[in-house]
Amino acid sequence: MNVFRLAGDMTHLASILILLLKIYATKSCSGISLKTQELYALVFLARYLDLFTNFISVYNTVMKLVFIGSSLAIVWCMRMHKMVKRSYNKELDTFRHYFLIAGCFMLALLVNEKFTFQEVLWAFSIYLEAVSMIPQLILLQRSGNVDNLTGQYVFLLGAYRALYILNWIYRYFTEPHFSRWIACVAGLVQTALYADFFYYYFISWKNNAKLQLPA
Amino acid sequence: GGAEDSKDEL
Repeated sequence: MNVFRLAGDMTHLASILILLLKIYATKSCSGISLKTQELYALVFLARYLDLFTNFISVYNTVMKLVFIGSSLAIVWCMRMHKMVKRSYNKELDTFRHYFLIAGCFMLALLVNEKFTFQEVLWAFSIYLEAVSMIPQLILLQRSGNVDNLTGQYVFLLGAYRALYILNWIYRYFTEPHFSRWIACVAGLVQTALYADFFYYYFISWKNNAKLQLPA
Repeated sequence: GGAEDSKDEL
């Protein structure tokens, strides 16, 4: 494990904590896409099936359990908790995420490292993670205003992806057999999706102004 | 690096 990978994981963890904090402290999920949260829950469930078959480290196992548990908790709150549910911007969150799921699954059937149950689901989770931010970005763009915690949440998620790219570059030069083109290509696509958001985030930070996205 | 060692990331 190198410093970029650890920083990436910690940023990912921080983004989830920020989201949980927002929901817990304000009892509100305004500005948060339930579609994106459901996609993330599915991503983690599909990818971490290897929890039962493939032990890597205590760190790895604990992080996987945290990601599965927190993503399910967030989906549960947004769907079931009376007060949180009321603040959900349902009318803005209309992206057909089922198409993303179907498309990613078909791609995983065609492009995978090995045609086995676990490998296809792993590839599926990688592809789905790459596009699962789309409903969230669309929701933010439709609502225009981005509250502080939601802005931090999306920024941290984007930062986590950027750090993972640095991690791959580092591993490519330091490990003799490092090749992971499925994850790297999907990771590049995923990070590129944040470019627009990063641009406006940086502008608002520079001007010390509230984050606003153009309609 | 085969399919196995690429699964050490989260």
